[in-house]
Amino acid sequence: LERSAGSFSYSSYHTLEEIYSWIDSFVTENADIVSKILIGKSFENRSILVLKFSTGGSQHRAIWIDAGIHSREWITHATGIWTAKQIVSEYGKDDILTNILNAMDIFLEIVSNPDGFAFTHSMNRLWRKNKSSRPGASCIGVDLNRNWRSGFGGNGSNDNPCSETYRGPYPHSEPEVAAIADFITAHGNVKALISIHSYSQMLMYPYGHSLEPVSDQEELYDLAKSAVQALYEVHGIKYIYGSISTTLYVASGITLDWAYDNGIKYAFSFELRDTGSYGFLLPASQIIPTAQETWMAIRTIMEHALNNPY
Amino acid sequence: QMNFTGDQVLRILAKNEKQLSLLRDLESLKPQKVDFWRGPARPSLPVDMRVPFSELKDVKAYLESHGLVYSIMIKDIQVLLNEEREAMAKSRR
Repeated sequence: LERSAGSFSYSSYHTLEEIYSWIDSFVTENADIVSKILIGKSFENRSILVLKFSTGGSQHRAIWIDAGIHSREWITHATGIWTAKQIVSEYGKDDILTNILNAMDIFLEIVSNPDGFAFTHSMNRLWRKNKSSRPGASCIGVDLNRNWRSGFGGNGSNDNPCSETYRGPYPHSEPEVAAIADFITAHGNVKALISIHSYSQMLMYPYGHSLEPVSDQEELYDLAKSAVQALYEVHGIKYIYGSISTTLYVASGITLDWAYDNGIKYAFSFELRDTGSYGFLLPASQIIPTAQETWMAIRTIMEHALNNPY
Repeated sequence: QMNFTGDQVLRILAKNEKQLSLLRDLESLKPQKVDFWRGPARPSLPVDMRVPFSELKDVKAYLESHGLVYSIMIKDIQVLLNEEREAMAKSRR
């Protein structure tokens, strides 16, 4: 039976193989607007794939969205898949999205940590880090959201390889991080970055490594407020928002701080549902509602980036 | 597949910074045993902690002895994992 993205269940969780197979079908069926880019190989040599949504034109400004950097946060990959479908099905219908895509490209990395994600299916459903190992290191895995070259090694990360927030031996030591950083740096025109995590219902912007407000704090605060309101109006789910260090805790070597320090003003991270009963084991029945509300917030951020070129 | 039968997730509402640091201490007291799903951040935010079945008694005694108020968010992780796996198999069928 010919696989098709149409028969794919967007309201279920899937294995890495199923997601990669869906990506191939999805790209084939939407070749006019979507393409697949291989940006690198993981530590265990799995492909690191990015979907590119583009209506043509060269040197478009771009938006980067990633999910799944912490592998046990399955709702983030599922939200990324649903978001991909939403983009292709709403282009040409939703004026805001159509305007965004007519002027900007969107890069969507659904599985940022393929080795860790595969491991959550095969061995340990609650695995968070990647699967890198080094001689002398007593434990496996680096927290990919502590390995970035911005505030690397500061408070809110750990130099113990057995810690869940182990930063790694040096910045961008992890291929999964280096692949994103190199891709965005080479592109040179990414104007917004959205990193999707779970759980605790927060929308945050830099800095994580410092309590100092960023120079664009006011604009980012107002934009986060609008995005959280747009999210709330879908299913009544409340988010808190603010800078990472003042809303959650000090964390160093994180994606957002690297993005902001590398000129990407609109840098946000989502902490999706759970509302407090399931944690990382959010039932599949909540995938669609979570993705629907998240989409409205993501679209708000993208629209702001479109209308406020810099 | 690792089995999490009997493992629980406790939700703790720390009243102040002192109680938060008591929770942080727990991570070093029980290395690689206690898994923070929501780490100790600030008194206004809950802390969610996965505790292996074998450590439950000790950890609950530690929390109670320090006046840390907790509730059981997930009574048995493996039950949820089995449901999740069954839902995936069903969807695949």
